Amino acid sequence: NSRDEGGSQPLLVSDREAAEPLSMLLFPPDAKSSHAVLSPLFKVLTGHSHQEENDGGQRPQPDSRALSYMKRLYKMYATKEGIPKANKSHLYNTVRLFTPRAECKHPAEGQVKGDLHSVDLLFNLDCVTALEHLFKSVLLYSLDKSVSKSSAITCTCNLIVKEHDPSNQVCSSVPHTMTVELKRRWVEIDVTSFLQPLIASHKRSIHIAVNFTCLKDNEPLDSKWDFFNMALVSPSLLLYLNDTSEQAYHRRDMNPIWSDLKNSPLMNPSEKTGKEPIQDERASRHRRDE
Amino acid sequence: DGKVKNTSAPPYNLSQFYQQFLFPQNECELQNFWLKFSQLKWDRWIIAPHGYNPHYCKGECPRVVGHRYGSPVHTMVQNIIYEKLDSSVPKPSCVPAEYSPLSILKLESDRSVAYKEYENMIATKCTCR
Repeated sequence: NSRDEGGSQPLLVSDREAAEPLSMLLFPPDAKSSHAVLSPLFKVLTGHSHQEENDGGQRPQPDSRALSYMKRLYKMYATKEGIPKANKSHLYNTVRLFTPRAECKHPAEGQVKGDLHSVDLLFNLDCVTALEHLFKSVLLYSLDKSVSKSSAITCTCNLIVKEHDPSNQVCSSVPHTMTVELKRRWVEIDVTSFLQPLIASHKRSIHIAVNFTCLKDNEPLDSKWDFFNMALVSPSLLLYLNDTSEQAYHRRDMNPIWSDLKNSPLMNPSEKTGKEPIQDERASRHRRDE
Repeated sequence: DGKVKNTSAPPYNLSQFYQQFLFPQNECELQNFWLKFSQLKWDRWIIAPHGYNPHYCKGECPRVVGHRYGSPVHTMVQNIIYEKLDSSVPKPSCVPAEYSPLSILKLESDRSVAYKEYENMIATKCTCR
């Protein structure tokens, strides 16, 4: 990334390399002794579960935490038999979780109070089809360690959507401030307004820079919050989508024709029009025919 | 209708006598089939569920299909044609009439994970058509 200054090094891997265990890329077999002195950042990266190599069509395995989140989501949305739960209130029939293909960490120059770091993230969205319409997009952070007593950290997040044309970069006009409750394992940041134009225009990849400034009790985080600092390094991107293709399941409430019918006087003749019972019968028959 | 044989001797078993007026056996109905995705090697890309019961329809279609199976009148007409006029005209078949969706969690080729809901994956009702 030539526009990134400050000597940052993007971590890019080819598809073949992506199938190899991550630790093999970072640590040659004879460098095990140096593992102990490496920074917490590398410790977090090597803590990811090893990816299986491609084997006769076996697909490369996803990030273990991402998989854990999606399995939990599946249990919330579907019964044991695999049937979508009827009490689901949301309107989307597709949820996609992406892990970043590349991350570029900027050194903290001109560090201000509570300033943490800036991270460039590249997400490949090839799998999103033209028939999938975005409802919501979220940056998902996973906390490996939970805090027993209630603790809250206030973070301000600045997000920049980067385009190939530097003059076309979109900066968040209002920093997103949220309070992170550390009792929860997952932290979600809604980035729908930033990503909606990109996904609507069927961009195959998106490049965003995320900058966090976190404080606890108005003080910068000390070393005991390293686990939290590291969690902010590599978020996943969640897209909640409505697949409009024929194969996808469309709930009745998602169909605009159905909701029009529900709200029409035909469905509620006696209440809205005060018609006589015989006319109600005709309306009832008309409803059945429809 | 001529199917009942005229015999001088009464039925040996009264239960058997009444049985012929009840619903015939092996009528069109929903059947279970528990499919494991590993059997089709789909477990390489389907993470959840590990399998499911799509059901299938099997059985004989009786003459009177409208009331029990919600079949159109045409089905009964075709049945009569098959029985009385031309046996080369196919008799009505027992097939699914309604379906329900299925949710799956799948692994994409780029390591992303997708939750998807697909229409018409499970047969829930049979009909004769």
